[in-house]
Amino acid sequence: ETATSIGGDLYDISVDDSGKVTIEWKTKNMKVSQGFNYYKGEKRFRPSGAYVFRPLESVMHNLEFTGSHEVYRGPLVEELHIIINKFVSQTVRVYKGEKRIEFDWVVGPIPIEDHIAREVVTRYSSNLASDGVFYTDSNGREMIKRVRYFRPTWNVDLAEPIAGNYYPITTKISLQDTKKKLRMSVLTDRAQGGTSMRDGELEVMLHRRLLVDDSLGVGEPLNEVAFGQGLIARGVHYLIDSDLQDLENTVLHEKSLAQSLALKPWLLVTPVHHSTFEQW
Amino acid sequence: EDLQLFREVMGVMQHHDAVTGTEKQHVADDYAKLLYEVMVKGEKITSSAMSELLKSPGERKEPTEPFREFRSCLLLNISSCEPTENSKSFGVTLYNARSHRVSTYVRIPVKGKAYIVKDQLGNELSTQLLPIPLPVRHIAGRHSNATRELVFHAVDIPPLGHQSYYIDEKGANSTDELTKAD
Repeated sequence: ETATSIGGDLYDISVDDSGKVTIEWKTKNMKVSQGFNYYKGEKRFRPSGAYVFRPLESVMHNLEFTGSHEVYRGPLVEELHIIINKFVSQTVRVYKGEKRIEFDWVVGPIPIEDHIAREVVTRYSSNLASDGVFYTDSNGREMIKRVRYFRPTWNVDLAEPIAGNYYPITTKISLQDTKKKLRMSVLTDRAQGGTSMRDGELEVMLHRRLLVDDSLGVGEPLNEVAFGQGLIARGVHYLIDSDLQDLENTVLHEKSLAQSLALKPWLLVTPVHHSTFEQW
Repeated sequence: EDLQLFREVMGVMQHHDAVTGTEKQHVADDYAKLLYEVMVKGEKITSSAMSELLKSPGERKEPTEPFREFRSCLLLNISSCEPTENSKSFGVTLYNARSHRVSTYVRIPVKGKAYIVKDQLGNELSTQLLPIPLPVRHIAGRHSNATRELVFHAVDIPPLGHQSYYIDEKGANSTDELTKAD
């Protein structure tokens, strides 16, 4: 009844009045806050669509918090159930004995009554100094170094700083603090887009609902509908911290986690009405 | 013939539109329908394959009838699984497709208020019941009676192998309102 945070013996995870999640590591000097935001999709010329991500302006908007949260703690898992508002909610989980924080997010149906296209993102902001550098694994295997506002083969001048700094993620996006020798990674359960627009911060796009076709071929806006309302997307992120001093184990641990997120065991059920364990 | 259908549909899914989601809405809906149909047909293949795999070495006969059915739960992403919601006792078999030993926490959508989980040696496992978050329970199109998820820890599932658990609802005359104690 009285618990206000979760985290077992590794983390202290709580929610503030705006629905933002705060995570403090108990065993190292690391702190992360997680929250949801959205971009308004461009609608005039060159709109945001199935082929293109072009926010209307280079600022992100906050989501109003009209929800609530509940804490559940038990012998195997501790959970924070957070409702942000009518179309964004999530469950933050820590399993006993597992060095990761699971974010089970649910986004949708994204409202369009105000004729505003929205592209919802989640942001993990840490106290790590990453100097504008982050890494994405845009092919599910190697990590590719990304530098904000930079291209390795020409001097780029980004007219659209947000879209120009977004990169494909297949299973992982990460950043590291070379002085603290700490790395923060977000593992995704599906291909997504992401960036690091501020030092120490990782941003991943979760769901989009757009109102104008981007005239690049599909001939209709990216406005997925199911059961007469906007599509609801549900997925999982793992937030993990890694020690750069122990690179060997760090790489193995992250690789195994990424695989376990993408290749969960197959669950098959056999109803055994009125049969005892011995018979089964 | 079922496997051939599966191959054909997966052939269609190699199209760049299917991979990236740049197809029109009705095409995306058709892709989803095609995949669903072949996954359901594939269930027959997995059931007979699991029956083979579950035959203990040297045992020649297949598991007897009720234990030969292995049903998938294709709606776990909205915390719905018809066989576990509507059975008081059921077996759960986890198939690990990776080439490494895997331990994982299993989450099963259920309706009851208390369950016993035993591994294949009869050892009772520690379990936990958690309410399914309200926004998930109210997802349009989710026709499920499950209000909770049963969690237990599956340890050391062998590579390219399986592990089975026996799950039995305690106090079958449980009422269904969600108490704080849950």
